[in-house]
Amino acid sequence: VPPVRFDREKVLHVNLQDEKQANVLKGLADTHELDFWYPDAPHHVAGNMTVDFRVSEKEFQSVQLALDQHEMRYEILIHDLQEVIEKQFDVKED
Amino acid sequence: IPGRHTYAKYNTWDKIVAWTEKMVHKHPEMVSRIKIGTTIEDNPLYVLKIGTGDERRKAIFMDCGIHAREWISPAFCQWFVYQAAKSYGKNKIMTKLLDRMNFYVLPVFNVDGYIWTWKQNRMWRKNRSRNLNSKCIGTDLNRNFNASWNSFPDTNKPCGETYAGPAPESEKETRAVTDFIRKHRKSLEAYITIHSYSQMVLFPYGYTAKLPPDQEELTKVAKVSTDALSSRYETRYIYGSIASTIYRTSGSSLDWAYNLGIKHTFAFELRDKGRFGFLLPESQIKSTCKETMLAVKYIAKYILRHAS
Repeated sequence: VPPVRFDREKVLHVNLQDEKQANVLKGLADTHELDFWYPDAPHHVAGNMTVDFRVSEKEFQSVQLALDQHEMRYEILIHDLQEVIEKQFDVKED
Repeated sequence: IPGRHTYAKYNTWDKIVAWTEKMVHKHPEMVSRIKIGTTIEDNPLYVLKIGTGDERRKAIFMDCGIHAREWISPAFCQWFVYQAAKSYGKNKIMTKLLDRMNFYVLPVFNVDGYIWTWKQNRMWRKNRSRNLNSKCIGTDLNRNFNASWNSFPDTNKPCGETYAGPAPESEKETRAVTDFIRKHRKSLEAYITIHSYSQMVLFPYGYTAKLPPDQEELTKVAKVSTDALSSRYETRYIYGSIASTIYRTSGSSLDWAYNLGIKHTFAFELRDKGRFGFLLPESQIKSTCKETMLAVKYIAKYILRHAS
């Protein structure tokens, strides 16, 4: 089995303002495959919290649309996860 | 031949095993390797004992890599062992610490998961045990301890990233660690677990908003250790109980160790604050380890001075 690749997968950093927005994000987690980086599971998501999660290239657009529709503040921390995975090895063999 | 181990880079499991042998060979009077168990994939779980004394002395247990994808964590444990052994007889504080207490260091807790992150899926978190009646693999080892086990939603779904397992201590890795800690309970004065990321020093409890009886002391030690940490590169850490600082969790190793009677228990969430998350570049390993070393050394000094 070839290793999993993460080409063009994104990591989003969302600034939740209230419980309503937290529920929107929890709802997104029910319908999309989101990998929560912080907190480590959707049930920990609460209002007034920043949340980091990974989303596939395929699902990114609909997640982005939902965030925009609910006027949620977010930043794309990582645009291409595969690229960052490769870049983490930035020290040359001695 | 696994290739060359280096502290400035992330190392594969094979390299880490070869490194443990090398450390024992190079410092036979100071470092010994104890096999505390095996994993479901039959990989060994090694603890390195660092110190000059017998097992009755005060001791600190530290584990790294309970979550597979948090690579900076095992990198720190390797750094710690290297620095401790290397500076014995040269650095006054470390010499004093190693003359009077032992450190038990588990460089990689979740060995199967760690191997999986190198070979198949860099984003893997859990271990690699099979789950009954489910196609999903793995248990979150930091939900598998017997501390209010499985008392929150979503830890009972085998496909979830925080699956607590079928029972407390169901996993071979958890059992090996708890057996070892129970066996050494009398000498253990502190338990430290190293995670990434988000830059925090945490203490119990996670499963309740209630603060532990020793919270004043724990707060003080956590504060000074974060001060020590930030003195090197001004990296800002926050501190507090798990439940009040992040969120409530059940089945964590930290709560379990505290309830067992180890009164100085701390979890470190190392760099960074989210820019790289689990993918901290290798070029930041050394600085992260150097600053963390200051905090862990402070805790060790505190234990030496204040513990019973």
